[in-house]
Amino acid sequence: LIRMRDVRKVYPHPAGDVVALDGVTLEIGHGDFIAIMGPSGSGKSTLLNLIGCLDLPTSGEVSIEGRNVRDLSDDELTELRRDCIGFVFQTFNLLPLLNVVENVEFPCILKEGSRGCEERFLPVLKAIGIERDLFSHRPSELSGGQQQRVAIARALVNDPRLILCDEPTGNLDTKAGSQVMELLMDLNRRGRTVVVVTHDPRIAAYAKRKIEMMDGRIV
Amino acid sequence: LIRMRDVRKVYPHPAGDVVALDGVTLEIGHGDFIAIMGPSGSGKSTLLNLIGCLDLPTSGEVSIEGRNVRDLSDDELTELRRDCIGFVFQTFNLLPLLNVVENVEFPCILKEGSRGCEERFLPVLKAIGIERDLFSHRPSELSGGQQQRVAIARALVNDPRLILCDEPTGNLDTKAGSQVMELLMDLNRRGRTVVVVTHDPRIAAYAKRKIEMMDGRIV
Ligand SMILES: Nc1ncnc2c1ncn2[C@@H]1O[C@H](COP(=O)(O)OP(=O)(O)OP(=O)(O)O)[C@@H](O)[C@H]1O
Ligand SMILES: Nc1ncnc2c1ncn2[C@@H]1O[C@H](COP(=O)(O)OP(=O)(O)OP(=O)(O)O)[C@@H](O)[C@H]1O
Ligand SMILES: [Mg+2]
Ligand SMILES: [Mg+2]
Repeated sequence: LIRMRDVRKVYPHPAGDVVALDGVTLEIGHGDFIAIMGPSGSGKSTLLNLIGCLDLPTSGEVSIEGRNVRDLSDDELTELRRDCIGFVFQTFNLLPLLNVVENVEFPCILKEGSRGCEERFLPVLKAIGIERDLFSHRPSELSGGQQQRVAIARALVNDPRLILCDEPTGNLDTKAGSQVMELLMDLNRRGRTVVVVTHDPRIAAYAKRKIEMMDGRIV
Repeated sequence: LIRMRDVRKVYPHPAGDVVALDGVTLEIGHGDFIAIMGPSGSGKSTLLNLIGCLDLPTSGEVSIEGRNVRDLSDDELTELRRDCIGFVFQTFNLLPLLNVVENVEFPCILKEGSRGCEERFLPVLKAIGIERDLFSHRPSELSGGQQQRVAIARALVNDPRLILCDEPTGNLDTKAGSQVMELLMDLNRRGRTVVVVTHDPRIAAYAKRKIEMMDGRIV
Protein backbone atom coordinates (compact mmCIF):
# COMPACT_ATOMS: atom_id res chain seq x y z
CA LEU A 1 0.00 0.00 0.00
CA ILE A 2 2.68 2.49 1.09
CA ARG A 3 6.33 2.29 0.12
CA MET A 4 9.09 4.65 1.26
CA ARG A 5 12.64 4.49 -0.13
CA ASP A 6 15.52 6.45 1.42
CA VAL A 7 13.24 9.22 2.55
CA ARG A 8 14.80 12.38 3.98
CA LYS A 9 12.85 15.28 5.41
CA VAL A 10 14.67 18.45 6.30
CA TYR A 11 12.97 21.48 7.85
CA PRO A 12 14.93 24.61 6.89
CA HIS A 13 15.30 26.94 9.85
CA PRO A 14 17.31 30.10 10.55
CA ALA A 15 18.71 28.47 13.70
CA GLY A 16 19.91 25.50 11.65
CA ASP A 17 18.18 23.02 9.36
CA VAL A 18 16.53 20.12 11.19
CA VAL A 19 16.94 16.67 9.66
CA ALA A 20 13.66 15.21 10.91
CA LEU A 21 13.91 12.03 8.78
CA ASP A 22 17.35 10.75 7.85
CA GLY A 23 16.99 7.96 5.30
CA VAL A 24 13.81 6.01 6.04
CA THR A 25 12.91 2.90 4.05
CA LEU A 26 9.76 0.95 4.88
CA GLU A 27 6.74 -0.81 3.44
CA ILE A 28 3.20 -0.91 4.77
CA GLY A 29 1.02 -3.67 3.37
CA HIS A 30 -2.75 -3.80 2.98
CA GLY A 31 -4.29 -4.86 6.28
CA ASP A 32 -1.18 -4.10 8.33
CA PHE A 33 -1.51 -2.83 11.92
CA ILE A 34 1.67 -0.97 12.82
CA ALA A 35 2.78 0.91 15.95
CA ILE A 36 5.50 3.56 15.60
CA MET A 37 7.41 4.33 18.79
CA GLY A 38 10.42 6.41 19.75
CA PRO A 39 11.60 9.34 21.85
CA SER A 40 10.09 12.81 21.64
CA GLY A 41 11.54 14.58 18.58
CA SER A 42 12.63 11.37 16.80
CA GLY A 43 10.50 12.08 13.69
CA LYS A 44 7.32 10.03 14.26
CA SER A 45 4.80 12.76 13.40
CA THR A 46 6.91 13.78 10.40
CA LEU A 47 6.89 10.17 9.18
CA LEU A 48 3.13 9.88 9.66
CA ASN A 49 2.55 13.12 7.73
CA LEU A 50 4.49 11.72 4.76
CA ILE A 51 2.61 8.40 4.90
CA GLY A 52 -0.64 10.40 4.89
CA CYS A 53 0.47 12.50 1.88
CA LEU A 54 0.13 15.69 3.94
CA ASP A 55 3.68 16.65 3.01
CA LEU A 56 6.40 15.68 0.51
CA PRO A 57 9.87 14.33 1.32
CA THR A 58 12.95 16.50 0.77
CA SER A 59 14.50 13.55 -1.09
CA GLY A 60 13.66 9.90 -1.62
CA GLU A 61 10.43 8.32 -2.75
CA VAL A 62 6.98 7.88 -1.20
CA SER A 63 4.55 5.73 -3.19
CA ILE A 64 0.94 4.96 -2.43
CA GLU A 65 -0.46 1.92 -4.27
CA GLY A 66 2.45 1.98 -6.68
CA ARG A 67 2.10 5.67 -7.58
CA ASN A 68 4.79 8.16 -6.60
CA VAL A 69 3.19 10.91 -4.49
CA ARG A 70 5.22 13.53 -6.43
CA ASP A 71 3.43 12.53 -9.65
CA LEU A 72 -0.07 13.15 -8.29
CA SER A 73 -1.87 16.35 -9.22
CA ASP A 74 -3.28 18.60 -6.48
CA ASP A 75 -6.78 17.30 -7.27
CA GLU A 76 -5.65 13.68 -7.06
CA LEU A 77 -3.92 14.35 -3.72
CA THR A 78 -7.01 16.05 -2.31
CA GLU A 79 -9.22 13.19 -3.43
CA LEU A 80 -6.81 10.63 -1.95
CA ARG A 81 -6.70 12.32 1.45
CA ARG A 82 -10.45 12.86 1.51
CA ASP A 83 -11.57 9.40 0.41
CA CYS A 84 -8.84 6.93 1.37
CA ILE A 85 -6.99 8.33 4.38
CA GLY A 86 -8.23 9.11 7.88
CA PHE A 87 -5.78 11.21 9.93
CA VAL A 88 -5.89 11.83 13.69
CA PHE A 89 -3.56 14.73 14.56
CA GLN A 90 -1.44 14.86 17.72
CA THR A 91 -3.03 18.24 18.53
CA PHE A 92 -6.50 17.27 17.21
CA ASN A 93 -6.91 20.29 14.87
CA LEU A 94 -10.69 20.46 15.32
CA LEU A 95 -12.43 23.46 13.76
CA PRO A 96 -13.13 25.76 16.72
CA LEU A 97 -16.32 27.37 15.40
CA LEU A 98 -18.01 24.08 14.48
CA ASN A 99 -19.69 21.81 17.02
CA VAL A 100 -19.02 18.08 17.50
CA VAL A 101 -21.42 16.91 14.76
CA GLU A 102 -20.29 19.55 12.27
CA ASN A 103 -16.63 18.66 12.90
CA VAL A 104 -17.19 14.92 12.52
CA GLU A 105 -19.39 15.10 9.41
CA PHE A 106 -17.08 17.61 7.68
CA PRO A 107 -15.04 15.02 5.68
CA CYS A 108 -18.29 13.27 4.71
CA ILE A 109 -19.80 16.50 3.41
CA LEU A 110 -16.60 17.20 1.46
CA LYS A 111 -16.91 13.76 -0.11
CA GLU A 112 -20.61 13.41 -0.87
CA GLY A 113 -22.42 16.61 -0.10
CA SER A 114 -24.66 16.52 2.95
CA ARG A 115 -26.89 13.57 2.04
CA GLY A 116 -26.29 10.40 3.97
CA CYS A 117 -23.85 11.94 6.41
CA GLU A 118 -26.25 11.62 9.32
CA GLU A 119 -26.13 7.82 9.24
CA ARG A 120 -22.36 8.03 9.10
CA PHE A 121 -21.49 10.22 12.08
CA LEU A 122 -23.97 8.69 14.54
CA PRO A 123 -22.50 5.16 14.71
CA VAL A 124 -18.91 6.42 14.79
CA LEU A 125 -19.57 8.81 17.70
CA LYS A 126 -21.38 6.02 19.53
CA ALA A 127 -18.46 3.60 18.98
CA ILE A 128 -16.00 6.14 20.39
CA GLY A 129 -18.11 6.88 23.48
CA ILE A 130 -19.25 10.45 22.82
CA GLU A 131 -22.79 10.93 24.15
CA ARG A 132 -25.61 12.78 22.38
CA ASP A 133 -25.68 15.53 25.01
CA LEU A 134 -22.26 16.70 23.79
CA PHE A 135 -23.20 16.88 20.08
CA SER A 136 -23.77 20.63 19.98
CA HIS A 137 -20.71 21.50 22.09
CA ARG A 138 -17.82 23.25 20.40
CA PRO A 139 -14.26 21.99 21.00
CA SER A 140 -13.62 24.63 23.70
CA GLU A 141 -16.65 23.26 25.56
CA LEU A 142 -15.24 19.73 25.69
CA SER A 143 -12.67 18.06 27.94
CA GLY A 144 -9.26 17.19 26.43
CA GLY A 145 -10.13 13.52 26.11
CA GLN A 146 -13.50 14.34 24.52
CA GLN A 147 -11.74 16.54 21.93
CA GLN A 148 -9.35 13.70 21.21
CA ARG A 149 -12.19 11.27 20.63
CA VAL A 150 -14.06 13.68 18.38
CA ALA A 151 -10.86 14.00 16.30
CA ILE A 152 -10.74 10.19 16.02
CA ALA A 153 -14.42 10.03 15.02
CA ARG A 154 -13.83 12.64 12.31
CA ALA A 155 -10.94 10.58 10.88
CA LEU A 156 -13.19 7.49 10.65
CA VAL A 157 -16.41 8.96 9.25
CA ASN A 158 -15.59 8.26 5.57
CA ASP A 159 -14.54 4.66 6.40
CA PRO A 160 -11.03 5.23 5.00
CA ARG A 161 -8.83 2.33 3.89
CA LEU A 162 -5.79 3.81 5.64
CA ILE A 163 -6.15 5.03 9.24
CA LEU A 164 -3.27 7.10 10.65
CA CYS A 165 -3.35 8.09 14.34
CA ASP A 166 -0.78 10.34 16.02
CA GLU A 167 -0.88 9.58 19.78
CA PRO A 168 -4.65 8.80 19.80
CA THR A 169 -4.85 7.93 23.52
CA GLY A 170 -2.58 10.54 25.14
CA ASN A 171 -5.51 12.24 26.88
CA LEU A 172 -7.61 9.18 27.61
CA ASP A 173 -7.98 7.06 30.74
CA THR A 174 -7.23 3.34 30.44
CA LYS A 175 -10.85 2.35 29.77
CA ALA A 176 -11.46 4.96 27.03
CA GLY A 177 -8.03 4.15 25.57
CA SER A 178 -8.83 0.45 25.29
CA GLN A 179 -12.18 1.31 23.72
CA VAL A 180 -10.35 3.23 20.97
CA MET A 181 -7.82 0.42 20.39
CA GLU A 182 -10.59 -2.22 20.27
CA LEU A 183 -12.33 -0.11 17.62
CA LEU A 184 -9.10 0.13 15.59
CA MET A 185 -8.51 -3.63 15.93
CA ASP A 186 -12.03 -4.28 14.72
CA LEU A 187 -11.53 -2.01 11.68
CA ASN A 188 -8.24 -3.77 11.00
CA ARG A 189 -9.90 -7.21 11.12
CA ARG A 190 -12.31 -5.88 8.49
CA GLY A 191 -9.46 -4.99 6.17
CA ARG A 192 -8.46 -1.44 7.07
CA THR A 193 -4.77 -0.62 7.34
CA VAL A 194 -3.90 1.04 10.68
CA VAL A 195 -0.77 2.96 11.72
CA VAL A 196 -0.59 4.33 15.27
CA VAL A 197 2.17 6.56 16.66
CA THR A 198 2.33 6.05 20.41
CA HIS A 199 4.59 6.50 23.42
CA ASP A 200 2.67 3.87 25.39
CA PRO A 201 3.92 0.27 25.12
CA ARG A 202 0.49 -0.98 26.26
CA ILE A 203 -1.10 0.73 23.25
CA ALA A 204 1.65 -0.54 20.92
CA ALA A 205 0.82 -4.06 22.12
CA TYR A 206 -2.43 -3.97 20.08
CA ALA A 207 -0.45 -3.75 16.83
CA LYS A 208 0.81 -6.65 14.73
CA ARG A 209 4.16 -4.97 14.02
CA LYS A 210 6.28 -2.32 15.77
CA ILE A 211 8.64 0.27 14.28
CA GLU A 212 11.15 1.99 16.60
CA MET A 213 12.51 5.42 15.65
CA MET A 214 15.56 7.30 16.87
CA ASP A 215 16.99 10.57 15.49
CA GLY A 216 15.04 10.39 12.22
CA ARG A 217 15.90 6.75 11.46
CA ILE A 218 14.22 3.41 11.93
CA VAL A 219 16.27 1.26 14.29
CA LEU B 1 -2.71 26.22 51.30
CA ILE B 2 -5.87 25.48 49.25
CA ARG B 3 -9.24 24.70 50.78
CA MET B 4 -12.40 23.86 48.84
CA ARG B 5 -15.80 23.44 50.53
CA ASP B 6 -18.83 22.03 48.70
CA VAL B 7 -17.67 23.40 45.38
CA ARG B 8 -20.04 23.15 42.42
CA LYS B 9 -19.15 24.24 38.91
CA VAL B 10 -21.87 24.34 36.29
CA TYR B 11 -21.23 25.28 32.65
CA PRO B 12 -24.43 26.76 31.20
CA HIS B 13 -25.08 25.42 27.72
CA PRO B 14 -28.00 25.59 25.24
CA ALA B 15 -27.91 21.77 24.95
CA GLY B 16 -28.24 21.47 28.73
CA ASP B 17 -26.19 22.75 31.68
CA VAL B 18 -23.17 20.60 32.50
CA VAL B 19 -22.46 19.96 36.17
CA ALA B 20 -18.68 19.60 35.87
CA LEU B 21 -18.09 19.61 39.67
CA ASP B 22 -20.84 18.34 41.95
CA GLY B 23 -19.92 19.14 45.55
CA VAL B 24 -16.16 18.89 45.96
CA THR B 25 -14.53 19.30 49.37
CA LEU B 26 -10.77 18.96 49.72
CA GLU B 27 -7.66 20.46 51.31
CA ILE B 28 -4.18 20.78 49.86
CA GLY B 29 -1.43 21.42 52.37
CA HIS B 30 1.90 23.17 51.90
CA GLY B 31 4.39 20.71 50.46
CA ASP B 32 1.75 18.21 49.31
CA PHE B 33 2.29 16.17 46.14
CA ILE B 34 -1.10 15.09 44.84
CA ALA B 35 -2.19 13.11 41.75
CA ILE B 36 -5.76 13.58 40.47
CA MET B 37 -7.09 10.71 38.39
CA GLY B 38 -10.40 9.75 36.84
CA PRO B 39 -12.21 9.06 33.56
CA SER B 40 -12.29 11.51 30.67
CA GLY B 41 -14.92 14.17 31.40
CA SER B 42 -15.00 13.56 35.16
CA GLY B 43 -14.04 17.18 36.01
CA LYS B 44 -10.26 17.00 36.60
CA SER B 45 -9.30 20.02 34.45
CA THR B 46 -12.21 21.99 35.87
CA LEU B 47 -11.01 21.20 39.40
CA LEU B 48 -7.44 22.20 38.55
CA ASN B 49 -8.62 25.50 37.03
CA LEU B 50 -10.41 26.36 40.29
CA ILE B 51 -7.38 25.40 42.39
CA GLY B 52 -5.29 27.68 40.16
CA CYS B 53 -7.74 30.58 40.53
CA LEU B 54 -8.29 30.66 36.76
CA ASP B 55 -12.04 30.43 37.31
CA LEU B 56 -14.59 30.82 40.12
CA PRO B 57 -16.98 28.14 41.41
CA THR B 58 -20.72 28.41 40.71
CA SER B 59 -21.29 27.81 44.42
CA GLY B 60 -19.19 26.80 47.41
CA GLU B 61 -15.91 28.22 48.64
CA VAL B 62 -12.35 28.16 47.34
CA SER B 63 -9.73 29.65 49.67
CA ILE B 64 -6.04 30.12 49.06
CA GLU B 65 -3.95 30.67 52.22
CA GLY B 66 -7.09 31.41 54.18
CA ARG B 67 -8.45 34.02 51.77
CA ASN B 68 -11.64 33.38 49.82
CA VAL B 69 -10.88 33.70 46.11
CA ARG B 70 -14.13 35.66 45.63
CA ASP B 71 -12.82 38.42 47.93
CA LEU B 72 -9.67 39.06 45.91
CA SER B 73 -9.54 42.05 43.57
CA ASP B 74 -8.60 41.54 39.91
CA ASP B 75 -5.12 42.93 40.66
CA GLU B 76 -4.64 40.57 43.60
CA LEU B 77 -5.75 37.60 41.47
CA THR B 78 -3.39 38.56 38.65
CA GLU B 79 -0.50 38.94 41.08
CA LEU B 80 -1.31 35.59 42.73
CA ARG B 81 -1.38 33.71 39.42
CA ARG B 82 1.76 35.41 38.16
CA ASP B 83 3.92 35.06 41.28
CA CYS B 84 2.68 32.04 43.21
CA ILE B 85 1.10 29.61 40.74
CA GLY B 86 2.63 27.75 37.78
CA PHE B 87 0.05 26.20 35.47
CA VAL B 88 0.67 23.62 32.75
CA PHE B 89 -2.38 23.41 30.48
CA GLN B 90 -3.67 20.16 28.94
CA THR B 91 -3.43 21.78 25.51
CA PHE B 92 -0.23 23.74 26.30
CA ASN B 93 -1.56 27.19 25.26
CA LEU B 94 1.83 28.42 24.06
CA LEU B 95 1.86 31.78 22.28
CA PRO B 96 2.18 30.87 18.59
CA LEU B 97 4.09 33.95 17.44
CA LEU B 98 6.73 33.75 20.19
CA ASN B 99 9.67 31.36 20.10
CA VAL B 100 10.69 28.93 22.87
CA VAL B 101 12.71 31.46 24.88
CA GLU B 102 10.10 34.22 24.54
CA ASN B 103 7.34 31.83 25.62
CA VAL B 104 9.26 30.55 28.65
CA GLU B 105 10.49 33.95 29.88
CA PHE B 106 7.05 35.56 29.43
CA PRO B 107 5.87 35.07 33.07
CA CYS B 108 9.25 36.28 34.31
CA ILE B 109 9.02 39.46 32.24
CA LEU B 110 5.47 40.02 33.51
CA LYS B 111 6.81 39.71 37.05
CA GLU B 112 10.07 41.62 36.99
CA GLY B 113 10.55 43.30 33.65
CA SER B 114 13.26 41.78 31.46
CA ARG B 115 16.23 41.95 33.81
CA GLY B 116 17.38 38.68 35.31
CA CYS B 117 15.10 36.55 33.17
CA GLU B 118 17.99 35.09 31.19
CA GLU B 119 19.39 33.27 34.24
CA ARG B 120 15.91 31.97 34.93
CA PHE B 121 14.88 30.37 31.66
CA LEU B 122 18.24 28.70 30.87
CA PRO B 123 18.36 26.26 33.83
CA VAL B 124 14.68 25.38 33.57
CA LEU B 125 14.92 24.52 29.84
CA LYS B 126 18.04 22.47 30.56
CA ALA B 127 16.31 20.58 33.38
CA ILE B 128 13.39 19.71 31.10
CA GLY B 129 15.63 18.51 28.24
CA ILE B 130 15.06 21.20 25.62
CA GLU B 131 18.30 21.82 23.71
CA ARG B 132 19.71 25.20 22.72
CA ASP B 133 19.24 24.52 19.02
CA LEU B 134 15.44 24.65 19.54
CA PHE B 135 15.44 28.00 21.39
CA SER B 136 14.42 30.14 18.42
CA HIS B 137 11.79 27.68 17.13
CA ARG B 138 8.15 28.67 17.37
CA PRO B 139 5.60 26.18 18.76
CA SER B 140 4.55 25.09 15.25
CA GLU B 141 8.20 24.21 14.58
CA LEU B 142 8.37 21.83 17.54
CA SER B 143 7.23 18.25 18.05
CA GLY B 144 4.22 17.63 20.34
CA GLY B 145 6.40 16.46 23.20
CA GLN B 146 8.74 19.45 22.80
CA GLN B 147 5.74 21.82 22.98
CA GLN B 148 4.60 20.05 26.13
CA ARG B 149 7.98 20.45 27.76
CA VAL B 150 8.19 24.14 26.81
CA ALA B 151 4.79 24.62 28.47
CA ILE B 152 6.15 22.95 31.62
CA ALA B 153 9.28 25.13 31.56
CA ARG B 154 7.14 28.26 31.26
CA ALA B 155 5.10 27.23 34.32
CA LEU B 156 8.29 26.81 36.38
CA VAL B 157 10.27 29.91 35.37
CA ASN B 158 9.05 32.11 38.27
CA ASP B 159 9.72 29.31 40.80
CA PRO B 160 6.08 29.25 41.92
CA ARG B 161 5.06 27.84 45.31
CA LEU B 162 2.12 25.97 43.77
CA ILE B 163 2.70 23.91 40.62
CA LEU B 164 -0.40 22.65 38.79
CA CYS B 165 0.05 20.29 35.81
CA ASP B 166 -2.78 19.03 33.62
CA GLU B 167 -1.60 15.78 31.97
CA PRO B 168 2.07 16.89 31.78
CA THR B 169 3.38 13.67 30.21
CA GLY B 170 0.66 12.75 27.70
CA ASN B 171 2.96 13.40 24.72
CA LEU B 172 6.22 12.18 26.24
CA ASP B 173 8.05 8.88 25.97
CA THR B 174 8.81 7.00 29.18
CA LYS B 175 12.28 8.50 29.59
CA ALA B 176 11.22 12.14 29.04
CA GLY B 177 8.16 11.52 31.26
CA SER B 178 10.31 10.26 34.14
CA GLN B 179 12.61 13.26 33.69
CA VAL B 180 9.64 15.59 34.20
CA MET B 181 8.39 13.66 37.26
CA GLU B 182 11.89 13.60 38.80
CA LEU B 183 12.04 17.37 38.36
CA LEU B 184 8.63 17.78 40.06
CA MET B 185 9.70 15.46 42.90
CA ASP B 186 12.84 17.51 43.40
CA LEU B 187 10.84 20.75 43.51
CA ASN B 188 8.47 19.13 46.00
CA ARG B 189 11.37 18.04 48.24
CA ARG B 190 12.43 21.69 48.25
CA GLY B 191 9.04 22.80 49.55
CA ARG B 192 6.90 23.41 46.46
CA THR B 193 3.34 22.10 46.42
CA VAL B 194 2.59 19.97 43.35
CA VAL B 195 -0.75 18.81 41.90
CA VAL B 196 -0.71 16.64 38.78
CA VAL B 197 -3.76 15.53 36.80
CA THR B 198 -2.92 12.30 35.02
CA HIS B 199 -4.47 9.25 33.36
CA ASP B 200 -1.29 7.23 33.85
CA PRO B 201 -1.02 5.20 37.08
CA ARG B 202 2.77 5.09 36.65
CA ILE B 203 2.87 8.89 36.76
CA ALA B 204 0.45 9.01 39.70
CA ALA B 205 2.85 6.69 41.57
CA TYR B 206 5.29 9.63 42.02
CA ALA B 207 2.74 11.48 44.17
CA LYS B 208 2.35 11.21 47.95
CA ARG B 209 -1.47 11.22 47.77
CA LYS B 210 -4.05 10.30 45.10
CA ILE B 211 -7.51 11.77 44.48
CA GLU B 212 -9.97 9.80 42.30
CA MET B 213 -12.74 11.63 40.48
CA MET B 214 -15.96 10.38 38.92
CA ASP B 215 -18.84 12.46 37.50
CA GLY B 216 -17.71 15.69 39.15
CA ARG B 217 -17.18 14.19 42.60
CA ILE B 218 -14.26 12.89 44.59
CA VAL B 219 -14.72 9.18 45.30
N1 LIG C 1 -17.12 25.48 28.45
C1 LIG C 1 -17.83 24.35 28.67
N2 LIG C 1 -19.16 24.33 28.40
C2 LIG C 1 -19.87 23.21 28.60
N3 LIG C 1 -19.37 22.05 29.08
C3 LIG C 1 -18.06 22.02 29.36
C4 LIG C 1 -17.22 23.14 29.17
N4 LIG C 1 -15.95 22.80 29.52
C5 LIG C 1 -15.99 21.52 29.91
N5 LIG C 1 -17.26 21.04 29.83
C6 LIG C 1 -17.72 19.70 30.21
O1 LIG C 1 -17.43 19.53 31.61
C7 LIG C 1 -17.06 18.18 31.87
C8 LIG C 1 -15.76 18.15 32.65
O2 LIG C 1 -14.71 18.66 31.85
P1 LIG C 1 -13.18 18.55 32.28
O3 LIG C 1 -12.38 19.22 31.21
O4 LIG C 1 -13.00 19.07 33.66
O5 LIG C 1 -12.94 16.97 32.29
P2 LIG C 1 -11.59 16.14 32.50
O6 LIG C 1 -11.78 15.25 33.67
O7 LIG C 1 -10.41 17.08 32.53
O8 LIG C 1 -11.51 15.23 31.20
P3 LIG C 1 -10.23 14.72 30.32
O9 LIG C 1 -9.61 13.62 31.10
O10 LIG C 1 -10.88 14.25 29.07
O11 LIG C 1 -9.32 15.87 30.09
C9 LIG C 1 -16.97 17.47 30.51
O12 LIG C 1 -18.09 16.61 30.34
C10 LIG C 1 -16.99 18.59 29.49
O13 LIG C 1 -17.70 18.24 28.31
N1 LIG D 1 8.34 23.22 11.03
C1 LIG D 1 9.47 22.79 11.63
N2 LIG D 1 10.60 23.52 11.53
C2 LIG D 1 11.73 23.11 12.15
N3 LIG D 1 11.85 21.99 12.87
C3 LIG D 1 10.76 21.21 13.00
C4 LIG D 1 9.50 21.57 12.41
N4 LIG D 1 8.59 20.62 12.73
C5 LIG D 1 9.23 19.69 13.48
N5 LIG D 1 10.53 20.05 13.64
C6 LIG D 1 11.56 19.29 14.36
O1 LIG D 1 11.66 18.00 13.74
C7 LIG D 1 11.93 17.00 14.72
C8 LIG D 1 10.94 15.86 14.57
O2 LIG D 1 9.64 16.31 14.86
P1 LIG D 1 8.41 15.31 15.00
O3 LIG D 1 7.21 16.15 15.28
O4 LIG D 1 8.33 14.41 13.81
O5 LIG D 1 8.83 14.44 16.27
P2 LIG D 1 7.99 13.33 17.08
O6 LIG D 1 8.76 12.06 17.05
O7 LIG D 1 6.59 13.28 16.58
O8 LIG D 1 8.02 13.88 18.57
P3 LIG D 1 6.90 13.80 19.75
O9 LIG D 1 6.97 12.42 20.29
O10 LIG D 1 7.42 14.82 20.73
O11 LIG D 1 5.58 14.18 19.18
C9 LIG D 1 11.84 17.68 16.09
O12 LIG D 1 13.15 17.84 16.63
C10 LIG D 1 11.20 19.03 15.81
O13 LIG D 1 11.72 20.06 16.63
MG1 LIG E 1 4.75 13.82 17.39
MG1 LIG F 1 -8.81 17.43 31.26
